[in-house]
Amino acid sequence: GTRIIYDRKFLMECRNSP
Amino acid sequence: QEVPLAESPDKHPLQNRWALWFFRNDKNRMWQANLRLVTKFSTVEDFWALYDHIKPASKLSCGCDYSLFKDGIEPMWEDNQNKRGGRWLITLAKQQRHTKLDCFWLDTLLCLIGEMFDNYSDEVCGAVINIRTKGDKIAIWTREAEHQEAVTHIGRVYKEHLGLSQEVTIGYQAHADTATKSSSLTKTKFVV
Repeated sequence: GTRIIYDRKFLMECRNSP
Repeated sequence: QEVPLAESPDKHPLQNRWALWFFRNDKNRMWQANLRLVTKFSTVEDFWALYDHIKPASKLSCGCDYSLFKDGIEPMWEDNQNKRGGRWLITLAKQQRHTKLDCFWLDTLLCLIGEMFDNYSDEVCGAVINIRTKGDKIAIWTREAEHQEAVTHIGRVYKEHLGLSQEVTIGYQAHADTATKSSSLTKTKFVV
């Protein structure tokens, strides 16, 4: 299957999202 | 203390479920008795809930470790997934605990949960941070020290994500070599 990849920018944006 | 984390369909799933472990050095007890599973998570949001809840690595006492490993792999050489593997080791100078340590550790965690090593992400077992008086250490553990192409790719990508300059080199050590020698003498198998 497809690997779920996240870059640093996306992961950091998720930190404080509601 | 275990952190309860609720599952939610709105969260971003990770490729792997990860387990955070905490080690506190109590010399009256066996090594393994000092190792505790903190919690497991499998979404980006649960990672942050955990990360923002625990002490930053730089605030831990000397002798403590955090380890983040894929679910099912214990953070020790003896685990079947680790025993033929090794680690990319970052050694920090004492004064870097207050400048670089927390940034390097967070970037290490993000590399792992984000699966940033392309097709070689399956070779990654986990990462460990050791808080030590002599100097702190951070390492990414991979499962097979003989897989040179995978190991060196992971090392190059890791170095890039940490923002290390080309003049800085990092070394890879096989656990089999680390286990049989004092750490200062462990031979370096690969360098990037």
